Amino acid sequence: SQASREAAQIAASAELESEAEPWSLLQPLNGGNRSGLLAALFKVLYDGQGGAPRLQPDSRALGYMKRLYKAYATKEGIPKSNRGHLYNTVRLFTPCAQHKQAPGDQVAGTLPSVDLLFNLDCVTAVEHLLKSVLLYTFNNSVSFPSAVKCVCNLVIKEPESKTLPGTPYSFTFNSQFEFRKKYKWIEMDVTPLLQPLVASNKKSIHMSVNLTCGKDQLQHPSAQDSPLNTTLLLFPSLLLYLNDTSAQAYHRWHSLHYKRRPSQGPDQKRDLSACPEGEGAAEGIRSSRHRR
Amino acid sequence: SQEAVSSELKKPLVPASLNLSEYFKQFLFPQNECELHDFRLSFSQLKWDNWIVAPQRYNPRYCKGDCPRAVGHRYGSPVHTMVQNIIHEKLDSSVPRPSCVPAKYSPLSVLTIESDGSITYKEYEDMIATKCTCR
Repeated sequence: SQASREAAQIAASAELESEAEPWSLLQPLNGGNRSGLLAALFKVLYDGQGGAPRLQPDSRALGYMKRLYKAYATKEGIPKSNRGHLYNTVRLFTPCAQHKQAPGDQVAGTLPSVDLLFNLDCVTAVEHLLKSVLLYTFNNSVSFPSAVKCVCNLVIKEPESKTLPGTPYSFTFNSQFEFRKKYKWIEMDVTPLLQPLVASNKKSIHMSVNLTCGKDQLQHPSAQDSPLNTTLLLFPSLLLYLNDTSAQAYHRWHSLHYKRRPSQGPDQKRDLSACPEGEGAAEGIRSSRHRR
Repeated sequence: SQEAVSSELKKPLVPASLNLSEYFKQFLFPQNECELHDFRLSFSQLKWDNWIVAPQRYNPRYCKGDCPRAVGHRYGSPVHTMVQNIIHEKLDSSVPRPSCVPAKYSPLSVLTIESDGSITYKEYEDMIATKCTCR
């Protein structure tokens, strides 16, 4: 009967809860960021331990992200308001597996083609991709007095990616890099390729990258005899610019448009929306009061 | 009787040592009124500096102090706050006085190293108290 089925469901969910760690019950229900700051805060409240041991990141990648942090936030950590974009999360992944596929051709300025595997376990379902970039770093800052033209050929190696609707299986694009001053890295926008994969919550992305840069435009004497590939590190990092839609993340557009009155908490707002006639009634009273 | 009244009138209204403004202050505003306080911490105190790269120092601030009896617009408190005060004072002291709590927050940008070695920049909502209220 209905009652016995409900009783069975209640018993099952109670059993589930008793098995889960108490602190994990405090986790945000909307599948929010489990590996980030919040999970650590809950763990400290629960058992006093801090973050789990971590793999150490590549120093150049860390340097890039520190520079990004300084551009986006003040020294006290307050997000700068002069930013026009909507992403509140930037994730940098270094390839967890990489190897050279074919040797390059120095005369033609072609870098060796490389095979890369990125593990995107940290990306949560509530994080929506806005932009994605392959980040090449130089092993020292070089300066190119004139523009260098590079052609990049990207192929997604996932066999099942053919089944994903609208996924560009391979992706060739020409990028014009303007090297005018000291550079430590170059960025290539690969958003059209990554968008459907991240949207379908893929956790690992396997791709091969082939980069060819116009050698004759390299005016710099040192660049002539040591083409790009001796200064450009072959294995790029993957940057994802995301909009975290969970309640704990800061939504810039939200704070600009909706100033929340201190006396009105989100739940009260939800109560009103829960019974729309309540809202209509409130509206009606207000307008009649105005009329009076 | 006249003697009692005259002796009452002779008593000093205000103890001579206490001047008038101080005397009235104890009625108008609590001594340690509800307000915002700083608390600067560095993530190394929590032993988190191995994975929280920035910011170096974090001041979440907090609200502390007594709420005046007639709060009104002063803290943006709803009328309910005075009702709760009256209940506490006149009807049932087991109902607590209104508390001094944060009313507004500002976000915080954090740069962290994830367990798989990837690096994350993320902006969290409601991480720094910026205004207090009595509720």
